[in-house]
Amino acid sequence: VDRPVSGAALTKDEARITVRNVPDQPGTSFGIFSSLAAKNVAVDMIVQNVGAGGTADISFTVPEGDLKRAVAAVESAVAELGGGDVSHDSNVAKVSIVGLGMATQSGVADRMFRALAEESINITAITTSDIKVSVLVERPRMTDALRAVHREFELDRPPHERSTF
Amino acid sequence: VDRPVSGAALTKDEARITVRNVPDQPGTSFGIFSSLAAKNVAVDMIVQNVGAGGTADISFTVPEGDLKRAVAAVESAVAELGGGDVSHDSNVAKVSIVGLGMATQSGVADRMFRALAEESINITAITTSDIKVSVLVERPRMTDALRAVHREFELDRPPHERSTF
Ligand SMILES: C[C@@H](O)[C@H](N)C(=O)O
Ligand SMILES: C[C@@H](O)[C@H](N)C(=O)O
Repeated sequence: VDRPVSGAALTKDEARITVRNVPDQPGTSFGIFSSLAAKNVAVDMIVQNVGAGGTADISFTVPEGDLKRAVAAVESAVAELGGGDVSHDSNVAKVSIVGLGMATQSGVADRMFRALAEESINITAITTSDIKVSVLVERPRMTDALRAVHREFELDRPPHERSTF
Repeated sequence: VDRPVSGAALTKDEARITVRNVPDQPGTSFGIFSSLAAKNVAVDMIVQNVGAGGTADISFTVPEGDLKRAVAAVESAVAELGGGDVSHDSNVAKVSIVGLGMATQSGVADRMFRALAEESINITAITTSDIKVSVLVERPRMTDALRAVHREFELDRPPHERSTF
């Protein structure tokens, strides 16, 4: 499998919610995401980095049409959990690269990051699985971001015509 | 597809590196991850949450045997990028749930979070894709974490015997 990346995707009708300074203890994530499930809000990307000082920050994306309902659900969940600050941003787009070959090759994510850096596109969040790397960028840059990734991974060419490294 | 989760996995020979307060600007992620690719360090999970005040934090996991080399690479990358604090922790394990059905069902991640909360297992980082949710937990809790997830999603039963909701 020469091609670590077989495709790229753009998700644009999402909004991001960030919950900062919530208690970094068992039950916090459950409290937040069960409040969303209870309101039938579909959550796409979830990102939590390691906390500090007893608190942590969690971000996630929801369909833009659900934003108001999601923010309300999370604000009351956070109040019940002991505190935290809820903010949101609709001016986002998610750009992903996907590929089965990615799981066994290093240097794939950094190629995506280079492609975006070369276009001066800021990466505002990152989440990965073994076959996928997703980043959030500002929505005005989404088309440039997708194009940069297509170019980097030669996705506009049929697979047999792409370079091998 | 009744079963949103078809399996769970534990990854335990990994260590986490966190880079805090790096410039939240194009080129930072590329600078960090290209320094690792240059040293042939395989990176597994990457997590970046939304930054604040012009800086952001990025965490990632590497094979435990590569930790020393990875930390050295990242420390010099960070110095070149303008600053940041590098820390690391080997006392981690990654627990994941996987399932094709997850992409179209809400409430799957929160069931995983509930299962861990009920065992008082703290979630130290979260990353997701449409078919996978991965969390970092403290290594001493990894077996409890895997068992809790197995129970929650009835993974010890053959698929046709599992509850439908
Ligand atoms: C921050 C949040 O993930 C918390 N650590 C929990 O376990 O729920
Ligand atoms: C923090 C880091 O992701 C930075 N925003 C970048 O684009 O590289």
